[in-house]
Amino acid sequence: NFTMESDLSSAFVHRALRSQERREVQREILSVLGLPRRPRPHSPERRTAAPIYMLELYNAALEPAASGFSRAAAAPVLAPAPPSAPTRRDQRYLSDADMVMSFVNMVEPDEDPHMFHQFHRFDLSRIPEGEAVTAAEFRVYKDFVHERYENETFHVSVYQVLREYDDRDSDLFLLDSRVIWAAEEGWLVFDLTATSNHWILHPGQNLGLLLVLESADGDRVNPRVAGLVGNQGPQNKQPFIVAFFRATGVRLRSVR
Amino acid sequence: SAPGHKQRNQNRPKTPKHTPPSSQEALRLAEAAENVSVDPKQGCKKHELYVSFRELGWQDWIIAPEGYAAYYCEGECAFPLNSYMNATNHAIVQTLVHFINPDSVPKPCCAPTQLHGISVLYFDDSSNVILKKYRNMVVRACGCH
Repeated sequence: NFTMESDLSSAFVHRALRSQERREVQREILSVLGLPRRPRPHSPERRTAAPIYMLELYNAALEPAASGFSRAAAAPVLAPAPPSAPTRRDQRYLSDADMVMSFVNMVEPDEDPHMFHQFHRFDLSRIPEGEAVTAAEFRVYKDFVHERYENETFHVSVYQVLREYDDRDSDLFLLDSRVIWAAEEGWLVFDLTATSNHWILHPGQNLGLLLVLESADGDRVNPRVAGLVGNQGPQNKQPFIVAFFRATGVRLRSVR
Repeated sequence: SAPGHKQRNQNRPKTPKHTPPSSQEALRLAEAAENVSVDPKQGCKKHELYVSFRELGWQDWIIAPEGYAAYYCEGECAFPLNSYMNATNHAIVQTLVHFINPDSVPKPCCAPTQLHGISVLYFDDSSNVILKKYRNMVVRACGCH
């Protein structure tokens, strides 16, 4: 009898599921994954920078050596070589995180016609319950500049927009700044941990980020001139935010 | 340890011959102890159950993995437990008490003894990307509890 039961059980596992069973299985797995229903993204583009970077993180998480990175020193802020490769600092964040999330830039390319700064806005309000931010980064790609600026340095500043006005400039709060060489290439990483926590608590105060570039003389420069890629650049180099989360408590599944 | 048993024994007339209990359990115990009737096929074992996100039609929102081998545990926890499977100390006690009182105490269960997690990479409704670690998703080893 046992052999027969065992054979039946194997047959059950390997046969194709009927549509009703399939729906039940889908519902059960979604429940295990902690999702109320299956997400329905609007034709997501997998070749943009954020999914590529997240896939690199996923692969890094699979590697057994990944945990070794957690004890390594932080990598230089400007990461060369593969455009989306996670830095050692990201690996450290990853090993401590329960969840990592990248956010799509909400600003359409034609919404940001400014010559002397880049404007970015990210919706951080849709975060799964029970998750707290441990680190967040704003990542902007810097292309190599071949032209006359090659030996120059620039000053990059990232500001949080605090208040907007119709008749004058917005109130800004400087988050981070650094000097870059025109000849450098790679991802610029700005720490956004405090700001992202603030935005999650107060979504109404999320008015976006402003990236400003100045020459060594203090003159405003078009970021594109120095190779900083904005929303109009190649998809795999467009700016995005990545945040690392830890679960704040025991996640209980609802009774069904 | 059941006091009722002791009282009944005291009331019985003493017989020089030991009469084994007529239940099948005693026979099975003896046979199992000699390792005669233990069929390795019946032992608590791990079987593969592959959960394919592709077959579920979820490729549009799950980026990776394509699926995962979830496994499940199946089989009987028959005495002696440690001859062919992982068994907890509790399972041994459970077996002994089951032999004493088979009608009210069940055998130990074949269940996962080691679990490990997986990571899933997926899009949410806003096309943000989420990488989430899920603990205790995959059975690494089965045993008797």
